[in-house]
Amino acid sequence: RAGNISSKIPGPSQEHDGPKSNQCSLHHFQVSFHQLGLDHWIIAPNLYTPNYCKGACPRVLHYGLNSPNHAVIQNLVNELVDQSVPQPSCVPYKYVPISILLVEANGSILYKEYKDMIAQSCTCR
Amino acid sequence: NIGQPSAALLAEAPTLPLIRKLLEEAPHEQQRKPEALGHPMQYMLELYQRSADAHGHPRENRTIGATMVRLVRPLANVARPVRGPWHIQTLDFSLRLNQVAYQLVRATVVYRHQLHLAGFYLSCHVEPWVQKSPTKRFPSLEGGSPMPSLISRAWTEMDITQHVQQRPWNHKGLRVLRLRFMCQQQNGGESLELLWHGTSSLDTAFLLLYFNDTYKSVQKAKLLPKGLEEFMEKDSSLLLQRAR
Repeated sequence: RAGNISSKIPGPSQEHDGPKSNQCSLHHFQVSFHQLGLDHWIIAPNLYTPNYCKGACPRVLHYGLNSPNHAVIQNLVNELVDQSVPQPSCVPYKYVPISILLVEANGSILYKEYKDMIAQSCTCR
Repeated sequence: NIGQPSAALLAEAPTLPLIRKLLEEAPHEQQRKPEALGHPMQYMLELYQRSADAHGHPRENRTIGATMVRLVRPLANVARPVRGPWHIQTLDFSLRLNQVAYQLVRATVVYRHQLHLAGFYLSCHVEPWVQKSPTKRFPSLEGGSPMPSLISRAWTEMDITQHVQQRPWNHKGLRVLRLRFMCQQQNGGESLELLWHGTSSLDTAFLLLYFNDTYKSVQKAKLLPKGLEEFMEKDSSLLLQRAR
């Protein structure tokens, strides 16, 4: 059956996947803690670069997207079986932490490393 | 809503660790951060700059050895009458349990080992407050180590991990660490009492508590001294089970 399915899988096409600039990728984004309403207790840093992932996931999930097997199958299901099952979504894959210096309500000063605060790469899953 | 506090937004997801932290620890919106928190803030800013770059990325070669460092300032200080050339301040530090699981990896007291007040030089050190035995020194110092380490020309950081871990939490989950900050006048002259007037203990000594996330150090837990396990927070057993 895999052979039958694979014969129906079209190759990557600009028509279906959209222009390459619209494909799933990491977008740089910077925000200040003032904009987030958190500057009254965060001393450093002033700016935060969470970044974000945006774009269409291609019909054929190539290796560089680090998509899990499940995403590949879900794509096939969407394509061949049931279009109510959505295509995989473009989401962050790897993150890096951020160090924050803040003042707590009781006056203590805190240095803390928060995990998974900055998106570093994207995937379709 | 740019620039507006986002408490309502945060309250919609109160169980997420970061959101919970923000809800629990953030000052009220109206409570602006003080413009100047004096030397402790300066000390922590320097620690931050050593450990992270301007964008907040932790430096790969950082030597901090923990994912969280809390600076605790004394609740109050009580100055005792001058005894000869000595001036003694009693400093109380409130240590509290955290809501989230963290494990203490190190505790230090940071103090000024030399003070220069109104033309007088004072040589200072810190001791634990021990009832009926005022001359007893830190247990950690009895064996000759560790000795205080000079951080800069102004500050000395001394390890008191053993001393802190030997104090049990009371039934309310509170603990007060009492230390004595002792200074000796180097060049005789006027009364230290007068010199000391108006000098805040907040500027002379504070605690640094170094923590690691419990779930990160689960595999290392068995290697730690048994006493340190007391610092596992209330819900740490649950986290450990989940990790297993």
